[in-house]
Amino acid sequence: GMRVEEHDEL
Amino acid sequence: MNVFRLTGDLSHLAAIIILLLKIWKTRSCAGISGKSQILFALVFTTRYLDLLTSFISLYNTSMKVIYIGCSYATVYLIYMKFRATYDGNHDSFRVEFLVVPVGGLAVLINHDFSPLEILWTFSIYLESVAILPQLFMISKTGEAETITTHYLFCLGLYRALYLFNWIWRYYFEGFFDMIAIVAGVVQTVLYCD
Repeated sequence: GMRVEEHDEL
Repeated sequence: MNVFRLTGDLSHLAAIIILLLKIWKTRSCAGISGKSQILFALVFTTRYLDLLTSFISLYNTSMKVIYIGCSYATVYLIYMKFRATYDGNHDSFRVEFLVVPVGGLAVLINHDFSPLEILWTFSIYLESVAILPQLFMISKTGEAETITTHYLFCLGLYRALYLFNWIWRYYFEGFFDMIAIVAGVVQTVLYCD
């Protein structure tokens, strides 16, 4: 799944 | 970064600044739900905790700082500086009915059971419904002012543009984030109202 480090969106 | 993502971010920024300037220039926050603004400040605070743990880009960091700063400035204007103009009697939505279920949902449905990830998920879910106190207030008082309508339009446009961004990213990057997409669809539908 997605990790918080990959949340490049605002 | 694609054109939908960038215009979405700018539309979001425009919405935040329109509201801040409206309150500042009219020296009044009549018709604005302070509760929605507190929820948005909570959304940005819980989502951008990664400012402390990771660096993505100068654009990313500065936008996050601007969003957080503006949202707290708006809350300050409503509850401190211009609180005499705040229409608390009509801002009667019970926010615990949003925050508690959204918190529970974030603990149950997330990408990874870690504090930062749960808070990020919480912020995504909360953002999708954070405008409800404002819509509730408008429904109680009848009409919204023109500038408030512009604010709501820009906020709705921002989420709609993010939907196009996700379609773009799905086709061209194979990127797919179910939590963000479902919450984004819910949010866009609420603003269509």
